Amino acid sequence: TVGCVVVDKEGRCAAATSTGGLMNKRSGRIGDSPIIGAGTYACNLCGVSCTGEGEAILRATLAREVAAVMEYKGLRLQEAVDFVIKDRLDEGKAGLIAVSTNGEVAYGFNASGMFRGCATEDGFMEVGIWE
Amino acid sequence: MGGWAIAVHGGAGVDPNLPLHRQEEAKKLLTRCLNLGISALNSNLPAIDVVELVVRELETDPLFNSGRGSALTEKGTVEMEASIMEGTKRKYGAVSGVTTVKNPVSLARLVMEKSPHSYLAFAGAEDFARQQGVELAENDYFITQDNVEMLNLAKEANAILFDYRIPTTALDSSCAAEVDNPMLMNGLPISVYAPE
Repeated sequence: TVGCVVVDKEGRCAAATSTGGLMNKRSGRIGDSPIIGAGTYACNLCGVSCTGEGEAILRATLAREVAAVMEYKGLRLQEAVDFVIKDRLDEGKAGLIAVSTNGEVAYGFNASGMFRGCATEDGFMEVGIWE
Repeated sequence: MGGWAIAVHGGAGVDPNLPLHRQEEAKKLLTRCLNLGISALNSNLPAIDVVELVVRELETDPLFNSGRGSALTEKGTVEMEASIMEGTKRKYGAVSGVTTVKNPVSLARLVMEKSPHSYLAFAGAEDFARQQGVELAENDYFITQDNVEMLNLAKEANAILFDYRIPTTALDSSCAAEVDNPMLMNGLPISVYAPE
């Protein structure tokens, strides 16, 4: 699974996710990536893209959950990401990337590693795989 | 209002013994995609165009599980899915079960902008792709030798694997850990399985 989340200079957020799904999956199986609110979500607060065990991400409506705890619990972006990865996945293994309308970027995962990269306009840039 | 920000991912659940050269390949691709997005943002492209542009790049490169290089079904075929969403009006588009569309994320965007629907799947998505004239390819364009080997491993283990990138069977030096600790489960390196 691959994904990208962006907030532009006007503060507009967007998210996109694309995948081949699970190796050896049954034909016709649909995962989290095309399901809005599960693998992909964007609103006027944030943009989120998820990856990992699709069934766990679907049950957790993981991407929307990040926006929801920002909206209703007033969490900042990284706090929201940490909260949903820690408290919403049950035994599932997953990871996600997110941006917020005020130019923050965040990620989190409980699987063994996640291929990710992030950058902000003030010059920050990071590419990593492990914790 | 802050400035722009961007993040990309290539999948979670990575084999701890992934050879270093494959880790470097992955980091190079992630860096290339970040830089693609950064120059688009500095040229004032809107966020929705930038996420599509970057995911297309990731779909075209066979390294990660999407587009070319997608995971295989139990039949050894490719069935891809994608979605895209823009935050201001919360419009979105999604496709599932596409087998010949070179860039599923662009078809998802066409569903969002050129159809009265939000989500098209399987034959309906394929018909829409032809109507919209998006670039198509035979299913075997999406199939890589690496993934054929991964599918065989998964079948031997009777397992379903998510984004593990296990090294090819010819272990090289950087997989010393594997050789030292050849703990296998169902004939597969233990590292292939999601940690319980």
